[in-house]
Amino acid sequence: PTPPYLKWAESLHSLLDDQDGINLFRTFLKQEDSADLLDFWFACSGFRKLEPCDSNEEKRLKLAKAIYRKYILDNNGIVSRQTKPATKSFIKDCIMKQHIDPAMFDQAQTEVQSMMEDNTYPLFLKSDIYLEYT
Amino acid sequence: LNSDEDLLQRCIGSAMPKRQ
Repeated sequence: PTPPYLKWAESLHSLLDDQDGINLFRTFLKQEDSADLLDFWFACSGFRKLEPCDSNEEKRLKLAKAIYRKYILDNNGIVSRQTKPATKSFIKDCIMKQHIDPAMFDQAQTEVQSMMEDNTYPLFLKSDIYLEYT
Repeated sequence: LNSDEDLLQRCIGSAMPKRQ
């Protein structure tokens, strides 16, 4: 069978589908001061999994606000810098109107994912961390 | 805001693939 570390080189999704791959990628991103990109990506996926229903509306609102405050609000943060102004306004609007939709972070997640695919992921595959691991 | 951080960590963990 193909060793997991070779699968990680196939696509960003193959890497993010494996716990060891995620851990190694996170170590690399931490060195680059960019671990928030990965945390935000998973936070968006986790948020989308929370089904809207009466019993967890408060939790969803709290979580949406926490994601917004940590990653989007600070314009100097790496996630905020990789997210388009229109996307940030849309999220801010959803929070202000308490319109908490499972897909409200989807566009921001896509923008951050594109940045990882074009930039940090190829750099990771060439990094000492990955090469030493293989 | 510790409760924010807890909430975020649990959310991130829920989206991670389960270990084989």
